[in-house]
Amino acid sequence: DVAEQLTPVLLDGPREESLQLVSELKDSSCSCAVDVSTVWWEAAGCRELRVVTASESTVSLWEPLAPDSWGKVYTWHLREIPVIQIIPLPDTCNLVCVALGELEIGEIRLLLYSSETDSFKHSLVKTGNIKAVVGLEDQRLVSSSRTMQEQQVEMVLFSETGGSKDRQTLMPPEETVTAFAEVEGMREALVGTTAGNSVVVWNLKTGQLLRKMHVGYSYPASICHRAYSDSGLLFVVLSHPLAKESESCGSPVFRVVAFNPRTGRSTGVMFSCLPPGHAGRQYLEGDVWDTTGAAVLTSGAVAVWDLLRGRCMAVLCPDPAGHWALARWATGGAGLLAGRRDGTVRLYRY
Amino acid sequence: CSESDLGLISLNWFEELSAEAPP
Repeated sequence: DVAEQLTPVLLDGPREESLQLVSELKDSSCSCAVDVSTVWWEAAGCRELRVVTASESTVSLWEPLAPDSWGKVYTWHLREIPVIQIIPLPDTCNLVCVALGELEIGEIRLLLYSSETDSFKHSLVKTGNIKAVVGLEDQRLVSSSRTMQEQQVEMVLFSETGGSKDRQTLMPPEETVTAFAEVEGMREALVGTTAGNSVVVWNLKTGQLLRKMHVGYSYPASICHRAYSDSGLLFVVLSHPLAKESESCGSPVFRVVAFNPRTGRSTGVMFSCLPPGHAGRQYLEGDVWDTTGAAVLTSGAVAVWDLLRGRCMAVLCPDPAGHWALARWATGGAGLLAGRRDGTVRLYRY
Repeated sequence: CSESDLGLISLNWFEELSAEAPP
C-alpha cells in the first residue's frame, strides 16, 4: 500500500513513474518546516550536494551518508527573528543564504563555515522592509526594499568568506518589485515582475532600468521564475497564483511568455494548467528549473509540468502521514525535493 | 533585425536598450 501511494500518477495519460524516490530525511527536532533547498559544499577536497532544511528558528545542513540516507552536519540557531525562506545561490559553494522576518523579510543573513576559526557562523547582509530577493550566479544577490517614500533595488556581491565585497544600486521602477529572475546566459541582465503586473529589465552593470512591459490584465500578481534570451526575444516563465480559470485553458499555473524587449510587445508561448480534478484556485507555491515546473496544490499534492509542452507530467499525492507543503528543484536539476511541515523531506529523481 | 507580430526584433536588444536608456 505504501509503495502504491508513493507512485506518482500521470493524470492525462498512462501511469508513469517519472518521479523516482531516491532518499528521505526527517528532522525530528523540527516543529514546523518552512523551507528546503540544496547547496554545493566542499570539505576536505570533496565537493558534494547537501540538503538544507529550515524551521522558524533553525537552519540545518545535511550530508549524504549512503545512497539513500542523510546525516545532519550542523544546525545554525537563529532565535531572534523567524526564518522565512532559504535563498538559493546558484553555483556558490559553502554558503547558505536565508531571509528572516515576521510577515515580510526584515533581514538577510549568510550562514557559512569559517576554516580560519574552524567554526560555523552567520553574518548580516541586509536589513529593511524587503519585498523580493534572488540569488544570482557569481555570488551576487539582488533585493528590493521599501521605505515610506521610495523603493530601493540593490545588488550585493559576496566574498567567499561571507562579507559583502561590492554593492550596486539599480534604478527602481515606480511599482513595487515582487520577484526577480536572472536572464540565463546574460550575466548583466536581470528581469523582475511588479505589483502593477509588468515585467521590467535591468542592466546589472550600469544599474539602468531598460524596459517595462505589461503582462496583461488576465494574469494579475504574476511572479517571474526564469528568463532567457533567444533569437532576439526574451522568454520569461511566469506563475499566476491569482489567474482566473477560463474555458479554453483551465487554470494556468505557469506560462511561458515571449517578449520583444525592443517594442515591449509580448505573446504567450505555452500554458501549464492545473491537472484534472484540481480545478479552481489551488496553487500555493512553485519552483522552476530549466523547462520543468513544480507546485504545491492546496490538496496537499505536488504537481510537475513540462513547461514547453504545457503538460502535467506527474502528481505526488498527499501521504497518509501528511500533506506536501514544499516543492523545490535541487541545484543543477539533481531532483525534486518535496517537504512536509513535520520536517520530512523526500528527494525524487525526475 | 526581422519583422514579426511582436514588431522589429533585434538580436542586440540588450546593448541597444542600454545605449538608449538614461544612465
